[in-house]
Amino acid sequence: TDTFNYATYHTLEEIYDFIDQLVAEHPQLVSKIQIGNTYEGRPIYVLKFSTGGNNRPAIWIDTGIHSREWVTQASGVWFAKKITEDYGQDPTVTSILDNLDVFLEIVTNPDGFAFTHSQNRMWRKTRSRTSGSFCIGVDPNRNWDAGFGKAGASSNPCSDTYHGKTANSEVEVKSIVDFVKNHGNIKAFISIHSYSQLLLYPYGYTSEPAPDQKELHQVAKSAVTALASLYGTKYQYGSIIDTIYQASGSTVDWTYNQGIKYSFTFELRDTGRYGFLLPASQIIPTAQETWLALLTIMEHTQTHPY
Amino acid sequence: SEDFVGHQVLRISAANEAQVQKVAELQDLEHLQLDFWRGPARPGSPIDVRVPFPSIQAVKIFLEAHGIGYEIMIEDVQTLLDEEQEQMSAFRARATS
Repeated sequence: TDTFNYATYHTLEEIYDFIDQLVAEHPQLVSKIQIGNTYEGRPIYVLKFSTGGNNRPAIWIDTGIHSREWVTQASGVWFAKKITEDYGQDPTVTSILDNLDVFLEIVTNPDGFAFTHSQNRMWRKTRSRTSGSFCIGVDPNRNWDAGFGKAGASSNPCSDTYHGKTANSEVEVKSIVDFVKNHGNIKAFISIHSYSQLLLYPYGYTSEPAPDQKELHQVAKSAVTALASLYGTKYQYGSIIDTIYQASGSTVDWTYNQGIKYSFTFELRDTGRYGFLLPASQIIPTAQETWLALLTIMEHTQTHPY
Repeated sequence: SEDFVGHQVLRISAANEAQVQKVAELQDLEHLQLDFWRGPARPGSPIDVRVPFPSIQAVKIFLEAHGIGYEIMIEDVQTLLDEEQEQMSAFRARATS
């Protein structure tokens, strides 16, 4: 993985090869878990970074649930490599991994991602079929069982924000739900999207403030400050509904309602020029600055057990 | 592969709540085949929308008629996609050699 080019975009196959290579290089630190299969039958993989212990408290990070947001999957690859480089070298990373496990799902929507590489670069949703409709796919960030089907999602199967027939109808979502429930000890859940330079916390489906809003707001503030320290990239932060718009059935609303207090969702970089077509030259700077924010959240999770 | 020749991405600036609502109305006009990259949220928050070539005139006229400001964020989506593909192909060619 030292010769892997982190400054270009890669196909699903290349990313899966990278995952296997990373595991082979660091068998004591990294393992690969298959949490399910996609609608079209592709394996869904999660990397587990662990230094031992049994069912330690854990941090979850996922990238690329919206397939066209290519800088997120590319950043996920960079994060994976970074963790293996920094464990044993960087005191913060070492301390986190000595106490917590980290799960990283680099390609959260493999069918959609493959489709963006082969047929439609702008594809956002899953690739599941909806009976009675010619339109394909569900927005996997509207398919969670948190305010499912309320305002902020579409009931139209042709819409890019179609919530699906039922909560968890998408296997890509259900696989994570099952994993999180079975694990039972996940303390932070960070879901990464692009673009609009935001760090958000629950809620999206209701304007009721989350019970931990004050703390989440402080953590978000610290995280975006750390992020900006590298290249000056400015992020807004706040609850989903207050900062962008009402969105029901979203990932971190569900995780928060499951009791995962440190639930955050990122919208990574864009300068307002490229949107989802962020030039590959910006992958590494994006990943580098985001990593600083992730470290802030992970460190806070470690030092504030609950 | 889906062809995005002539598609533009417009960055729309809605100055007040009424303009935000007007842009939101565009979302319901399915025949325009608009793809909102950043949806209408609140005044001052940029709205980015990919507009297929056949809908460009209609969308621009709609915005101008309601006094809603916009600029062209991406002139031709396919051009950027081609550059992206060329870069990836060049990398693979180098890696293979």
